[in-house]
Amino acid sequence: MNIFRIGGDLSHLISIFILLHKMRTSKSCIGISFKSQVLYLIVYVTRYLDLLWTFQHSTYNSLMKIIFIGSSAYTIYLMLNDFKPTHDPNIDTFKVEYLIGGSAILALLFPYKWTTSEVLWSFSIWLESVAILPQLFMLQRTGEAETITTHYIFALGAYRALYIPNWLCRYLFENFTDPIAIIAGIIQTILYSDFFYIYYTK
Amino acid sequence: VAATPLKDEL
Repeated sequence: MNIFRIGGDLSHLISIFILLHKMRTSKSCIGISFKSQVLYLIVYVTRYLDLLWTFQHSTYNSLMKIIFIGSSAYTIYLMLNDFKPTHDPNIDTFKVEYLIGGSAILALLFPYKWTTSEVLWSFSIWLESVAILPQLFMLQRTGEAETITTHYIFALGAYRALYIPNWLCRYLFENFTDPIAIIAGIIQTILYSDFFYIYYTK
Repeated sequence: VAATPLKDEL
């Protein structure tokens, strides 16, 4: 495992910690897109189904997968229960049907194999690349975002951005390549790029 | 078709 891969995974963990910390300390979920959070849960559940049969292959991967699914479900639980009064659906209006539909079409057209787990894996990769859009859309609508929310989005974006040099390293040193993940990862990073730019300049 | 390699990334 190279430094970029570890950095990416660490960044992903940090983003989750920031999000949960923000909700618990402010006792609210203001500024957090519920739709994006639901998309992430769908992403993790469809991608990490392989926990059922690859659990023993890598303790690191399996542990991370459980953390990602668990924390994502917990975030949604908090938004639906404890902090429900602070959630305003009127500003969280992005049409996620298109994101889910588009990802499903791409997954069905170009999976590595036409098996349930491969199609779901591919679906999760495409969906992850666009899952932040409801959150960015919400940020744009409300204008000023809390600093903590921008830190969350930055850490989450850095995760997939760091996977790009990781793929380059793996291509050069391990002859490893994963076209679906790479193309979707680049799209994902481009979607964040405008946000990254604003984050750096503010 | 070759077996799909194990996904070793997150």
